[in-house]
Amino acid sequence: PDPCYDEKGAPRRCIPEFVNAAFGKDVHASSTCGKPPTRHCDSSDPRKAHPASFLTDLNTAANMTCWRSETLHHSPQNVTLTLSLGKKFEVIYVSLQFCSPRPESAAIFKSMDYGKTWVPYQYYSSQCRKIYGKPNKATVTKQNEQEALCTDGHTDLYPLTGGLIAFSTLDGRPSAQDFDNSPVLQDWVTATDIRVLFSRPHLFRELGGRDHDDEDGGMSSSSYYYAVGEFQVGGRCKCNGHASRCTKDKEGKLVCDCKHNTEGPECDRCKPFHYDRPWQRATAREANECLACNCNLHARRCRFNMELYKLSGRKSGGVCLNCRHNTAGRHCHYCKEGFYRDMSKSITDRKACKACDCHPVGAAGKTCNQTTGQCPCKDGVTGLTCNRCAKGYQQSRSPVAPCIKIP
Amino acid sequence: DVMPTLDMALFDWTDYEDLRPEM
Repeated sequence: PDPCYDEKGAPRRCIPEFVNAAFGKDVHASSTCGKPPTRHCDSSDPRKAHPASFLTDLNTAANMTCWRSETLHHSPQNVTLTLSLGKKFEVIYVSLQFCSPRPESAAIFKSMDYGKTWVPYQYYSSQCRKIYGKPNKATVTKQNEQEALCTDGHTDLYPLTGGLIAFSTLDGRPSAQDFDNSPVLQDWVTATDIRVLFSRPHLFRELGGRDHDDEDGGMSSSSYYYAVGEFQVGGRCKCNGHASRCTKDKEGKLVCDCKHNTEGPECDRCKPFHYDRPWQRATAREANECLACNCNLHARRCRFNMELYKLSGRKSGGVCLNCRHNTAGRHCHYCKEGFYRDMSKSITDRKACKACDCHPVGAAGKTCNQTTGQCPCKDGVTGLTCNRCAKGYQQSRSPVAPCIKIP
Repeated sequence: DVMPTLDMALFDWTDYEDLRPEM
């Protein structure tokens, strides 16, 4: 059964399953060890390589594969991990499990336009104000719930390995309880790409002072590296409540399997001809499916008119375009000039409208009565199409008065 | 006793050329 429709076939909101959107995806690391090879890291030797693919491969507690940056020296150097999700996702959490000590300062960014622009998602530092110019653990309000905060959590040196950074996008955000009605937070959780920036390591002296060889332990007074075993992005493919799964299209792109007469990578617009009301995201209460225009089978295209929609009490705003079969009107629901309704046929019948066929001389005009088809006859003329003289009249030679009383 | 339909050939179109339908 299709989760997007209930047992009676009525549309209902449906959402794709919750997944780790990073799993198996390529991550671009700005620094990876092994080239040139060192004693502990050699990118050409599978037993000693620590590629970025280890960030999103299958990990178990017993078998944690770790990506590892180059060994960096002296002043803190930025190391970034960039993950493209391939389409818009609604991100619920971002987590990293470290093999090295966690950085002293790190930041998570997101992009909503496939990497063209980036916005900060969350900062981590024991010195929020100094490093990021942000207060530590600021109070979240409705005014700033769509802003990146800074916290000194997850920045502790210990544990030296296995430490976690986990960012929950909705945690502590006031509108999270009413997410359905919060476009701000719906926007906040939307991302196409996630970037993690390691900006400062813990200094060596915090490691107990022994002069580590810079290859062990990940830290020494002058050199350090980062190592991460698991980079996860938990969330759902963004389909605005109109699809229950995402699939790959012909070009291999991830797209929503849109229902409710919607289309687009995020089911974020109505299918053609389904413009009778504006597109809306589905909610728990309302599926807000797109509705087809009513053109009585006489038109294939329509457009939306907000004025008409409001006048109808926000029920129907579709206007049919290019009505065929001699129909006219917003819903192709009446016959155009020179035609009248054949009441023996349904309005949706191709022959619903018959030509008036008003006689060019006997009728005073080309337009006949919409329901009876009676043409407007000149004096003394009769017949549905005004094509003959009435009783007591005879034809004259004048086209202006074609029938005159018989003297 | 339906009257015959109007015979177009009977009409005199002098002065009424603009009314004359293309036959």
